Amino acid sequence: MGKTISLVNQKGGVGKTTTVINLGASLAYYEQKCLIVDMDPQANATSGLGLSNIYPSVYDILVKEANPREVIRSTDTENLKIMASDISLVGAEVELVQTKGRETQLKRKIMSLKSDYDFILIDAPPSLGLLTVNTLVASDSVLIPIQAEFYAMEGLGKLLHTIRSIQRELNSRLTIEGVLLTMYDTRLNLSHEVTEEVRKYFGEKVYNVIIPRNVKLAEAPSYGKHIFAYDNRSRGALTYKELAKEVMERNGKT
Amino acid sequence: MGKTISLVNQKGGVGKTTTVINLGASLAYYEQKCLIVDMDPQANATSGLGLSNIYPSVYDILVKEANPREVIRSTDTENLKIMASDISLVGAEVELVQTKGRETQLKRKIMSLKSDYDFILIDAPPSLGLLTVNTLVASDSVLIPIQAEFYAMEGLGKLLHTIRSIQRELNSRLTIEGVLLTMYDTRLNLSHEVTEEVRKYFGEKVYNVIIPRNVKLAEAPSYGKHIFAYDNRSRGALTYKELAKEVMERNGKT
Ligand SMILES: Nc1ncnc2c1ncn2[C@@H]1O[C@H](COP(=O)(O)OP(=O)(O)OP(=O)(O)O)[C@@H](O)[C@H]1O
Ligand SMILES: Nc1ncnc2c1ncn2[C@@H]1O[C@H](COP(=O)(O)OP(=O)(O)OP(=O)(O)O)[C@@H](O)[C@H]1O
Ligand SMILES: [Mg+2]
Ligand SMILES: [Mg+2]
Repeated sequence: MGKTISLVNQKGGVGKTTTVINLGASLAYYEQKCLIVDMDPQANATSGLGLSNIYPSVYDILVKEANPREVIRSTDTENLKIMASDISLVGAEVELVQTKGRETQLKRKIMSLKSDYDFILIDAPPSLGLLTVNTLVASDSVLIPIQAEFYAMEGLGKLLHTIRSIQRELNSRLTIEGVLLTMYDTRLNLSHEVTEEVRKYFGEKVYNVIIPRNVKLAEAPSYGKHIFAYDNRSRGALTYKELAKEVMERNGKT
Repeated sequence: MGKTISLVNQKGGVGKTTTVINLGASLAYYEQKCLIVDMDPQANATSGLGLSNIYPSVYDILVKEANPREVIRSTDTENLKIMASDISLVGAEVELVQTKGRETQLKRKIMSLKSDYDFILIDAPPSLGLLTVNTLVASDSVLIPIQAEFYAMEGLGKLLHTIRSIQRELNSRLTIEGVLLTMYDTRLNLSHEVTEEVRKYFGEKVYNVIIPRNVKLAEAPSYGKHIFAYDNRSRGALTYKELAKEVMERNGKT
């Protein structure tokens, strides 16, 4: 049975999409069947893997009753598929508000896919609105990327509050998969201080692997490639491989 | 009459809040009366200026009919005030959907304030939802911060599309105030390439001033201070002073 992990943090630009793409690709290289679901209207996970002109997309599953299997696309990487997104997803937030069972739309649509994959990774937009609520309700666990900076820490209280209320009312089995420090710069005190703080707050949940700031990770999406296809020897590639190993270990997959 | 400028870009983490705070503070030092309106439920502009436990907040103006003047707070900086936000603003997106005139709530509430200030700067959340639509409808112009990276460029088409439809249907006088390159790293080709691209796309609208990546800008909010109170000699402080001068020149204020 596939494990559904969502990448959530309402703070913008903390590495949600970069982690979905490169953790997904790395798990695929370790022979794990992986599906990425792009729940962000910005569709960065979609374009970061080189896909465009998407129809049907995640929007059509949530609002138009399209068949989920029709929206799954292959990527250049074996074992890695994606349910792509596009800007029409902006409309889903407003259209879903009037729908009965608006929080459980995504969950109902992807339940039948779980047995086809080892991991389903969902990329959420930078907000705590209805698309993110759908993502949390559809997930077994949530992986929280945190940029080692002040604002990223600030929002954690609100994020945990949202996760707890989802656990209470809509998805009692939701757990925290892990907390990942991203864009870490060894030269900055700030990175070090925030890391100490995060380990105090989350303890064991914090991954041993820390993703460094590495320009290759920022360059790769402009070529529509994940880091392993763009520069397999970069520090970015090596640390995302380490992360995949740690995620697999924590899930008894090695 | 105060000019209302909103900081909008649905891409997360591109420097919207950092620009609102530091451009606002710098304009205040140049004797411009400045009001910051925090329209982001993350309330980063509010906490970045050292404020907390906010009641009443922007939420109370939009949804509860509170008097806008009661929500304006002073900061440690003369000529700089803020209309603070808190997490309750997340609820406004859903609550406003059912309201008549839902797109013009903010505009109606702050119109009476324009004559008290030289500049009103509005910080928007990283989305194109109802809070951002309210922000664009209430504004004379929009300042677009762009991080010199791939995903930040990707979203520009959608942002311009949204601005054009607001101009057509809700606010015909909305213009582009300017386009600001942020977190520029001189050592990266990526920064240079994106900058060329942005200048080709936006021409004159791109500010001559480019904000460099500077750790002092990331440290300052953890002390609840803008850059001039935290480290007035840093490159971050100098470039935001330059930016304020350029914004004033473009608005005939020098
Ligand atoms: N470790 C890293 N080193 C350098 N750049 C990075 C790293 N991780 C991500 N980036 C870059 O930083 C920017 C933000 O990352 P990304 O888009 O993955 O964040 P996000 O949380 O998905 O953003 P949003 O909130 O807008 O969805 C992107 O331009 C990305 O390429
Ligand atoms: N020029 C800079 N140099 C270094 N760090 C910066 C700079 N500008 C902003 N930052 C840091 O980068 C992060 C993102 O900036 P900021 O929060 O201002 O972006 P934003 O667009 O407002 O994000 P959001 O989309 O979440 O509202 C913050 O941690 C901030 O402190
Ligand atoms: Mg993203
Ligand atoms: Mg912000």
